[in-house]
Amino acid sequence: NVAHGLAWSYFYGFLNLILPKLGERVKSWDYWEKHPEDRTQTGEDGQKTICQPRILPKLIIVSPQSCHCPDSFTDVDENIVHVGHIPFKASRAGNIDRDYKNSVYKVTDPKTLEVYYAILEFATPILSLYEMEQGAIAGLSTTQKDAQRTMFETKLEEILEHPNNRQCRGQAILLSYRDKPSDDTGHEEVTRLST
Amino acid sequence: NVAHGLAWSYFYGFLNLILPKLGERVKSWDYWEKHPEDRTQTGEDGQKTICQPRILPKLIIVSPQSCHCPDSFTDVDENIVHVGHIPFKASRAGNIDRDYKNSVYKVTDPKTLEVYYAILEFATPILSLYEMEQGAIAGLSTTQKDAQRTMFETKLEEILEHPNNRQCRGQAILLSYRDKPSDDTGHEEVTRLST
Ligand SMILES: Nc1nc(=O)c2ncn([C@@H]3O[C@@H]4COP(=O)(O)O[C@H]5[C@@H](O)[C@H](n6cnc7c(N)ncnc76)O[C@@H]5COP(=O)(O)O[C@@H]3[C@@H]4O)c2[nH]1
Repeated sequence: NVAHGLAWSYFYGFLNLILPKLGERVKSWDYWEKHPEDRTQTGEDGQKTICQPRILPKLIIVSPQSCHCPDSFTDVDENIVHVGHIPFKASRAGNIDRDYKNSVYKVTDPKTLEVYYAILEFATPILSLYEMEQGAIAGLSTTQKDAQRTMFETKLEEILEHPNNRQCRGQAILLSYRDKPSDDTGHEEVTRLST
Repeated sequence: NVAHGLAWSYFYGFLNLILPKLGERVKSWDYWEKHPEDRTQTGEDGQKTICQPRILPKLIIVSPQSCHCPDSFTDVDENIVHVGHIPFKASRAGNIDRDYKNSVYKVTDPKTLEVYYAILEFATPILSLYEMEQGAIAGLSTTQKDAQRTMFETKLEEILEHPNNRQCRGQAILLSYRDKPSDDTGHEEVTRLST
């Protein structure tokens, strides 16, 4: 089954590598020192204090219903802006020091102007499903693509919950994103999760 | 089918990105200027001349029969040593400036001491098959793993030969490597290809 293979490869080839110590890497990320302005709060009395960075130390994996995954979350919502990467390297299958860094985005709530950070990505294997259907040579119909996406999400949840994968449990959140018809709930979901 | 999904995702998510301009990136790789000693030939008269770097400007994808893919080719053959990377970045599915660089190895023929360069990797999805079987929670038996590897190789050859994929044709070589029982033909294959 295409979806099952993609879910297992996403787990063994990526999530199982980066999730176990993600929380520690978020804590020791050097961005916080270089950008104190991002964490400065001004009190009622005009006093400035530096607060804890408001970041959910987990990987938020967004699975869009259309399977269409733009290059950047800013293409989905201009309130979500890329600010940096949490670094991670590992040599794997002959690729020396392969880069597995995660992208960090700054999310601004347009109503309150409050700022949050989130480690975001679309589920890249879902983009493969989209391209398999669009490219028209893989023989994947639109109905099959939708079915495979649902199977992928179910399988991935199962894998991340498995007792053998304790080191990954609770380190990632799979967010199903209803982007058809186009609706702007994306940033609200992320903001809700980050608070 | 697991193997088909892995082959299509390997194509759309990696090969289709890096193969089209690989030859140009190999030519303009800055390693050649920084390491002239690697291309210096000493003539009969003791005269030194700088020659063209002996590199096959193609991606050599090694598919081991056991599906076991070590982290580095040096683990397979000490005559194959990592010397650098051909850089390539692309933003994809929310991952900004994702690194898709290729590892370059220096291959020394132990008999003639001649040196060649090769862009090598194990077929990463094959490692996923290995881990799916080893991990024992994916439900992939050894027989199924072997069958899936063969299907993956066949599908990949087909995809790379497809008339719609002209931009990738001839840019990669799939090398089936009989590593069971363990035999040392690996480096000879690479040397033979590189000459
Ligand atoms: N040799 C090699 N070098 C690369 O840079 C690379 N990038 C991808 N691939 C292989 O191509 C195919 C498609 O990749 P995709 O990104 O859709 O899925 C990837 C992706 O969803 C996730 N993943 C892997 N590396 C990263 C990464 N650096 N950032 C984000 N996600 C990643 O985990 C899946 C499986 O990865 P691999 O098991 O390494 O093999 C992949 C896969 O077979 C690569 N292969």
